Amino acid sequence: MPVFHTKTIESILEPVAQQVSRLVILHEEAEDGNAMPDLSRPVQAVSHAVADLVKVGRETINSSDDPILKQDMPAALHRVEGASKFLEEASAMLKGDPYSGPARKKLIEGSRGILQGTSALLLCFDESEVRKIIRECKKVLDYLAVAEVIESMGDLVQFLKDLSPCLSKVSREVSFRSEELTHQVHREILVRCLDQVKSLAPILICSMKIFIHIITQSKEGAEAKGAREAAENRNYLAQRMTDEINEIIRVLQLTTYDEDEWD
Amino acid sequence: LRVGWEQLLTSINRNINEVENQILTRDS
Repeated sequence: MPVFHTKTIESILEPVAQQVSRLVILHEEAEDGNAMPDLSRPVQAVSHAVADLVKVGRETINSSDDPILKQDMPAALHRVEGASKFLEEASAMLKGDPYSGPARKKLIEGSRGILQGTSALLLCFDESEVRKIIRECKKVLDYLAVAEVIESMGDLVQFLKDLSPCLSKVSREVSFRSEELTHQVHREILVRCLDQVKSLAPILICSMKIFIHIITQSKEGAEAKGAREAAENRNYLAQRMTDEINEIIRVLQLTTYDEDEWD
Repeated sequence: LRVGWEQLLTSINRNINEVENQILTRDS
């Protein structure tokens, strides 16, 4: 069962997570008094990398227009910084005493802290990316909501001009997102919903055209029934597209795993 | 154990750089 919900996050964190677990086991087995090596150089390299990351992170927080990212990201950066300090302290302690037990514990805690902090950072970012896709989905929902007030070909042309780029963007981003997910069921739902949206869109436009044709061609009252049926058909299609987009929004926000599905 | 810690710290370093790249790429 995958632990990380996107392939990018998995590819970055999984190797480190495995190494940390392995070293925790080794560490527990190695309470035999072996001297630890001098780790000051690699620890210093980590400290530099963390300092750079924190700088980039802070700049991102300042320039972001996402209030949730602004709120969540500082804690993740703080976690990474704290963990880096732990590694530095452990390294200094080991220089004085290569057998130091507390130093080994600090090394493990620091490594875990960096893993947790970078994981939190990536999640902050990922959630922010998801919110961007959801904003696009909501634009499509807004356009779909006006489908039932379009009563002329001119308005329909404008409706199409507005909806098409937005729908293309949603299609592109959701498709990319589905490929990124490690959760197979979520991935399949996104692909299915997107396929539905793509096949419903031209049918909706067609139904809108039929409605406009009926109300503009018909003599007063004579085609009232036809117009009503055409409107119902159009509304049904708009609603189906709305439902599919809402399902996409719901699944995009899922990051936890349904154990049963994976079992 | 010696090699293990050095490898881990190298991986952590790479991991931090990759996270930084992710942030920079997505931010642009």
